[in-house]
Amino acid sequence: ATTRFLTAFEEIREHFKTVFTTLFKEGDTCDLFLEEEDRPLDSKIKIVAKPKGKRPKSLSQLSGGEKTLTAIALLFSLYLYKPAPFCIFDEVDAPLDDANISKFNNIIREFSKNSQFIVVTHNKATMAAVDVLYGVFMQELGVSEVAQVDFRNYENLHTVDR
Amino acid sequence: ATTRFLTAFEEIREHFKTVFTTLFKEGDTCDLFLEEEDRPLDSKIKIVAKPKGKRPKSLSQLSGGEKTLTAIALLFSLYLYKPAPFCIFDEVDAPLDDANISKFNNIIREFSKNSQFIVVTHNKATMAAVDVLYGVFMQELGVSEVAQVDFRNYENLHTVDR
Amino acid sequence: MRLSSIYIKGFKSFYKETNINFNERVTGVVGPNGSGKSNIVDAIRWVLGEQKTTELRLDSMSDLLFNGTSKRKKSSMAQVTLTFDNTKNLLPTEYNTVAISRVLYRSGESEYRINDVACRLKDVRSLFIDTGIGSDSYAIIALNMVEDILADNNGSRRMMVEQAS
Amino acid sequence: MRLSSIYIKGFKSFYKETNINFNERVTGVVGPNGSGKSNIVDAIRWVLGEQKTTELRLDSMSDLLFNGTSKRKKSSMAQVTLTFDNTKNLLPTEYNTVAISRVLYRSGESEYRINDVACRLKDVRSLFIDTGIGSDSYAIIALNMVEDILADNNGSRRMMVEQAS
Ligand SMILES: Nc1ncnc2c1ncn2[C@@H]1O[C@H](COP(=O)(O)OP(=O)(O)OP(=O)(O)O)[C@@H](O)[C@H]1O
Ligand SMILES: Nc1ncnc2c1ncn2[C@@H]1O[C@H](COP(=O)(O)OP(=O)(O)OP(=O)(O)O)[C@@H](O)[C@H]1O
Ligand SMILES: [Mg+2]
Ligand SMILES: [Mg+2]
Repeated sequence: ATTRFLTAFEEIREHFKTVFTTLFKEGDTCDLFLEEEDRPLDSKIKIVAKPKGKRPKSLSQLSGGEKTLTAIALLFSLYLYKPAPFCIFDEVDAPLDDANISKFNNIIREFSKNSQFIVVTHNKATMAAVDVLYGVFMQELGVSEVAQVDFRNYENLHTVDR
Repeated sequence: ATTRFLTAFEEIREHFKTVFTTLFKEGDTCDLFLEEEDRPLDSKIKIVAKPKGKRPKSLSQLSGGEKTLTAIALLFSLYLYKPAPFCIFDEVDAPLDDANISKFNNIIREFSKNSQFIVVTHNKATMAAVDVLYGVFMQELGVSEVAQVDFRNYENLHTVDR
Repeated sequence: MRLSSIYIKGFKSFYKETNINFNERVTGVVGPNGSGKSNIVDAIRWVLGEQKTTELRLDSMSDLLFNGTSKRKKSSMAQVTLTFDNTKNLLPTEYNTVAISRVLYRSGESEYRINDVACRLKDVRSLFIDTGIGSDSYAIIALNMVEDILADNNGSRRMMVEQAS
Repeated sequence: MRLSSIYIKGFKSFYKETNINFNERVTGVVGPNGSGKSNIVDAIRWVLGEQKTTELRLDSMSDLLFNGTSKRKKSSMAQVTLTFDNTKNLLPTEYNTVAISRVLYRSGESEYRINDVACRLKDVRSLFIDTGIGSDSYAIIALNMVEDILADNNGSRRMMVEQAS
């Protein structure tokens, strides 16, 4: 069991380094390691991010958006090791700036060749990047309904809700 | 001390009911109460929200955006009782939909007659609602700089960062 | 193995029968605050076997039945059916379509079905055991799971790697 | 009592001297992830007397000094000066302008000043005691304080009402 865990860990770590640099920039590096190498099955996993030109730092020293992007990189690294048939993101893009939202949607597009994605969002750029859009609304108070929407008609959903 | 706390609490509670309905809709009500009325100084404060037509529910049963809006209502209720000279919001608008972001910016505008606001945001509607916009960027890696920006030129900040 | 569609009725704010198709690679879900988007995510977790009320944002399991409005009575049952296209035979069954259903009655009784045949929760779970989809797996990423990775609560990062290995 | 401006140097990512004016009613701060927006919020909390490293997102206080890049050396000191317009005499001092400064040296020594006169942290705190501005007061609302209200950690709601009363 330890061997299996360590093999997986090593491979996920390699993926993490690649995905991280894709989501951040050329020259940005990171690493993943076991806090207690002698007790791998019980050890916590530590994440270190080293953006280009800056000092390496523990996750807690990154900004809100940088943390989210790093966690997304780890998630996709797990997928590279063991693809999940589908994945649901619920407003994960909220703390990201425009450039990072674009990277987020690009990596989803790339991985969607092998997995399906369901993306809940309030962000217009993300809405424009998906294949189909479902609008959830309450025509009648307290009762949810769903209808397919055209991105260009999204604004109308708000008038429906009132 | 207990009397002072209870007087403040009662008044804040009255404000909370008004502000909540302003941020939600006509017909949406809420309440604030002490979990242990006999030990006010040690008691936790409970928030109940009752949107129109729905059953009253504890905070935990509201959606992400509804929770944030409720917390904002409580904050502004504290301000109505004891105005703070300035207030800083750091990406508080992230979970809000377009209609609620508009309400958020309106209530800030209203309270800004008496207090100053500093609003950190990624949201375009919020950017359009403020009086002056400062862009923070890293022309040189790892070194922050600030410059006043025109909302219409905001996109350029991103190219500066690279 | 692809998601095909979800059917929701009586679950949280979904008083009415609701069908959503998942034919595309990337499906977006949008709508105002409080409209029911996260409730759909909860429905998917629940039908895949989620038992923790905290993960479903409930005080108790009975809270997931539509609890009525000034115009509508409470629902007496909640049902969610998730349908998969199994043409690649990733799921260990000979069927091309696999429909997982979970029902909860206000009495507290509950049912599980696979392709309309009554079964137990563990049968639903063993169906997905090799595919990386469990209600707690990293396939279901709510915003709080990104926070879980960041906060590493209870060694959640290690658990995710273990799940994958 | 209005905010007038802030001066930041050597604090976190602000290696360079930075001045920001707060003349308007509503000031917006924007920029890419990691550019330094929340660092400005931290600077304001710190100069008002924040002592908890967790509230400033630090492992230790020395982490708040600019810690260098491949092109720039670490800073030997961090300074933040917050200037207020006191024309309504809300602050119990006869000056029309009040400038609060806090300096931390890499050696660990620190200084506080009010209008360039050295003082102690408690002097800074007593200056603001009736105005509702303390580094932990509800005047400073980072996203995590909204979360605090929601989670009610350690009775944080009650503490906020107590502060107001
Ligand atoms: N058992 C129930 N019966 C009826 N309504 C319910 C029930 N449980 C939750 N709700 C309602 O569902 C609504 C929340 O839905 P949900 O969390 O899906 O919103 P959302 O679309 O994700 O919003 P946001 O954008 O703010 O995250 C709440 O207003 C809540 O009152
Ligand atoms: N002592 C320090 N010296 C140099 N840089 C630092 C120091 N402390 C923090 N930083 C850097 O400041 C950056 C974070 O800044 P900040 O948290 O203000 O970002 P932000 O603009 O709020 O981003 P977001 O939109 O993601 O919230 C990080 O990249 C971090 O590396
Ligand atoms: Mg939601
Ligand atoms: Mg920030």
